[in-house]
Amino acid sequence: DYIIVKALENGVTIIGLTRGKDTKFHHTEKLDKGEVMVLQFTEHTSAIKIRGKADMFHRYGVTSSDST
Amino acid sequence: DYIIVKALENGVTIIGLTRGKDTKFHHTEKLDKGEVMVLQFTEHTSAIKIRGKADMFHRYGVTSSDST
Amino acid sequence: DYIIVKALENGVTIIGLTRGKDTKFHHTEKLDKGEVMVLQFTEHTSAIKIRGKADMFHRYGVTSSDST
Amino acid sequence: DYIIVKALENGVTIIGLTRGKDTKFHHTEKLDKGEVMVLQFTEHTSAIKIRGKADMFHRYGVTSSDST
Amino acid sequence: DYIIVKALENGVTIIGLTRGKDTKFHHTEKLDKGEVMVLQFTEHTSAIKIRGKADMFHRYGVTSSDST
Amino acid sequence: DYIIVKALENGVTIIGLTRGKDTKFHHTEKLDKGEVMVLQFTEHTSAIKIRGKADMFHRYGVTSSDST
Amino acid sequence: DYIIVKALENGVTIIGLTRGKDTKFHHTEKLDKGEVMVLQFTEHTSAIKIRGKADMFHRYGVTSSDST
Amino acid sequence: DYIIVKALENGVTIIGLTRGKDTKFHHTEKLDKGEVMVLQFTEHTSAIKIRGKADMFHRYGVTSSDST
Amino acid sequence: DYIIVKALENGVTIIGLTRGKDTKFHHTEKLDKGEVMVLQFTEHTSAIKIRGKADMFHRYGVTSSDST
Amino acid sequence: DYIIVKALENGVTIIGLTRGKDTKFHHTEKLDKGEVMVLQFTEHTSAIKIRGKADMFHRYGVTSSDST
Amino acid sequence: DYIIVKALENGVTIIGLTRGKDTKFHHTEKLDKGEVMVLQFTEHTSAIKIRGKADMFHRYGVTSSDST
Ligand SMILES: N[C@@H](Cc1c[nH]c2ccccc12)C(=O)O
Ligand SMILES: N[C@@H](Cc1c[nH]c2ccccc12)C(=O)O
Ligand SMILES: N[C@@H](Cc1c[nH]c2ccccc12)C(=O)O
Ligand SMILES: N[C@@H](Cc1c[nH]c2ccccc12)C(=O)O
Ligand SMILES: N[C@@H](Cc1c[nH]c2ccccc12)C(=O)O
Ligand SMILES: N[C@@H](Cc1c[nH]c2ccccc12)C(=O)O
Ligand SMILES: N[C@@H](Cc1c[nH]c2ccccc12)C(=O)O
Ligand SMILES: N[C@@H](Cc1c[nH]c2ccccc12)C(=O)O
Ligand SMILES: N[C@@H](Cc1c[nH]c2ccccc12)C(=O)O
Ligand SMILES: N[C@@H](Cc1c[nH]c2ccccc12)C(=O)O
Ligand SMILES: N[C@@H](Cc1c[nH]c2ccccc12)C(=O)O
Repeated sequence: DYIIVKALENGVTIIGLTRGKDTKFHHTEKLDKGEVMVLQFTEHTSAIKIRGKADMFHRYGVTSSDST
Repeated sequence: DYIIVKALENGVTIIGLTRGKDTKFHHTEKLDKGEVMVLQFTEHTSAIKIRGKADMFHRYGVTSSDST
Repeated sequence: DYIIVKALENGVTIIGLTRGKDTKFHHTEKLDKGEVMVLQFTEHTSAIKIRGKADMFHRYGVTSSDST
Repeated sequence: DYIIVKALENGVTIIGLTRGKDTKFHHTEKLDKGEVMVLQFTEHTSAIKIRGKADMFHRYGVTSSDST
Repeated sequence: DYIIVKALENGVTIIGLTRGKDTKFHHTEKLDKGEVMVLQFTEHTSAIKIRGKADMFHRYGVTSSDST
Repeated sequence: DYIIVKALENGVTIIGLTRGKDTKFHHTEKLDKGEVMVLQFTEHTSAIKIRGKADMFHRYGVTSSDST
Repeated sequence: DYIIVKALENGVTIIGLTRGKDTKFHHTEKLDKGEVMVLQFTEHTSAIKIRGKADMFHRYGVTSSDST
Repeated sequence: DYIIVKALENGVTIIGLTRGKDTKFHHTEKLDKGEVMVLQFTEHTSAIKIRGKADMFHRYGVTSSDST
Repeated sequence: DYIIVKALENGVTIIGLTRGKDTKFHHTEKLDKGEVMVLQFTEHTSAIKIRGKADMFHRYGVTSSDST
Repeated sequence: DYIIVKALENGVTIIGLTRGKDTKFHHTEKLDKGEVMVLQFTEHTSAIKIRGKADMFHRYGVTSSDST
Repeated sequence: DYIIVKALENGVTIIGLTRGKDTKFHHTEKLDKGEVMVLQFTEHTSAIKIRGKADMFHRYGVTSSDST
């Protein structure tokens, strides 16, 4: 299972949260405007947080995140 | 299996409840308006509670939670 | 497999019943109006009872429970 | 696999019948009007009987049981 | 895999036939008008016979049995 | 995998043929008009023969057998 | 996986051919007009030949065989 | 997985080619006009060649072979 | 998984390429106009090359190869 | 699971990020305008980043990345 | 899983890239105009690059590569 994130502005942040008993940030990826990332769920990542203006393509459709 | 949560206001709360004999809160994530989170069910999380104004995208459609 | 419950009034009750030879209540979760919960079937939960006014989203559509 | 039962009157009865060589009632759950129950088939339950006025949501559609 | 039987008259009979080298009746369930039963195929039941006026909901649609 | 047979006359015959190196009749079930039977393929049954006027509901649609 | 054969004339022949290094006839079933047979592929049968006027219902539709 | 071949002329040839390092003909079946054969892929057959005028029903539709 | 090739001219060539570290031709099959072949991917074949005028029926539709 | 990337300009970059506890770039592939690449998720790659003007074809539709 | 490539010009190049820690070219196949190739992902190939004018048929539709 994967999701696709397209950054619609500079400095979009994709954060991977740890799978397991604890829930911590293990990786932060910065995307600039126009960049696209395809991300799986893995042995190490069971939750993903997106900050900034971006489009997410996933199994249930499309979701847009907005700048905070 | 995962769900997607988009916060429609500041301070939306996503709570992971423990899998197993007991049912306790093991993690609480705060989302600010516009932030999106993609969350799996895991070895540690078998129920998820959402408080605050948010949209949830899941296998059966879309559900909105409202501020209490 | 999971179901989604959205509380349409305060004090909605979600009860998890034990899997196994016996059928007892093992957990009761209270939801206030507007709160949403996503619940799996698990090693410990093979039946779920909902009391109060709520909407349930599941594999076969949508079902509303009413206040008793 | 699960089914959903919504009670349309008080005193609806859901009976779980044993899996195995014998077929006996192992559990009886009473539902009051408006209550909803989501029930799996399990290691212990391979047949379910419903008495009283209720709606059942299942893989093949919707079925209503009537008061006897 | 399960089927659903709704009795349309009193005294509808659902018979479970044994899985294995022999084919014998191992259980007979009586349904009164309006009662509904949800029945799986199991380690012990590989054929089911229905007598009396009833509706059967199954993977291939709906079938009605008639009084003999 | 199962099929459903509804007898449209008295004396409809459902024959189970053996799985394995040999192909012999291991069971014959008689159905009277209006009776319905739901039959799986099993460790012992890999072919089924129907004689008499009946309707068969299966994965590929509906087939009617006629009196010989 | 199974196919359904309905004989449209007397003396329709269904032949099971052996699975394995050799390909020989291991069973021949005669069907009279109106009879229906439901046949699986098995450990012993990996090809089936039909002679005579019959209808075959299978995963890809319907095929009719004709008298030779 | 199987395919269905219906011969549209006499002397249609169905050839089974060996699975494995070598590719040789291991079986040739002759079909007369109107005969139908249902053929699986097996441990011994990983390619099938059809000569003569016939119709093939398979997962991707229908294909006709022509006399050479 | 298989594909179907129908030769639209004489001398159509179907080449099986080896699975593994090396990629070599292990088998070449010639088809004359009108002949049809059904070919699986196997332990030994992980790529297939077609030369000459032919139609290919596969999971994603139909593709025609042309004479070079 | 794979995705398809078609470069719409010269110098499009496809970066494979490592699966595991760490998230580092393990491979960078350059594509010139018009070139197409088909990429799986693997034991070593659990995230893919695309820079430059390209089209991505994936399970949820089509996404275009833009030059930064 | 496989893809289909049809060369629309002479000298189309299909490159297989190695599965594993390294990403190197392990095979290059040349296609002339009109030739078609069907290629699986394998133990040795986890990425495929196509250069030259060709059509690719895959699970998500059709993609054309262009001459560089
Ligand atoms: N460490 C948590 C991360 C997580 C996944 N899904 C969640 C839902 C809610 C809260 C936390 C989570 C886990 O693996 O279970
Ligand atoms: N600890 C419980 C959490 C839970 C999951 N689904 C539920 C439904 C109702 C009540 C509790 C639950 C369990 O793993 O089973
Ligand atoms: N303890 C019971 C709970 C249950 C599940 N489905 C049911 C249906 C009817 C009655 C009880 C149940 C079981 O695991 O089987
Ligand atoms: N004890 C029976 C219960 C049952 C399931 N399906 C049935 C159908 C008919 C009669 C009884 C049953 C069994 O496990 O098999
Ligand atoms: N004892 C038989 C019951 C049965 C199942 N399907 C059938 C079809 C025909 C006749 C008998 C049967 C068996 O397990 O196989
Ligand atoms: N004994 C045979 C019965 C059978 C199944 N499918 C068939 C098709 C044709 C002839 C016989 C059969 C077998 O198990 O294989
Ligand atoms: N004995 C052969 C029978 C067979 C199945 N499919 C075929 C296709 C062609 C020729 C023979 C066959 C086998 O098991 O493989
Ligand atoms: N012996 C070959 C037969 C074969 C299957 N598919 C093919 C495609 C092309 C050429 C030969 C084949 C194999 O098992 O792999
Ligand atoms: N020997 C190669 C054959 C191959 C399959 N798919 C490919 C794609 C490109 C190049 C070669 C191939 C392998 O098994 O992997
Ligand atoms: N090393 C990370 C890479 C990754 C996959 N999905 C992610 C989502 C967010 C951040 C990092 C990742 C992992 O295997 O889990
Ligand atoms: N050797 C790499 C090849 C690869 C597959 N998918 C990729 C995506 C990006 C970069 C490299 C790759 C691997 O097996 O993982």
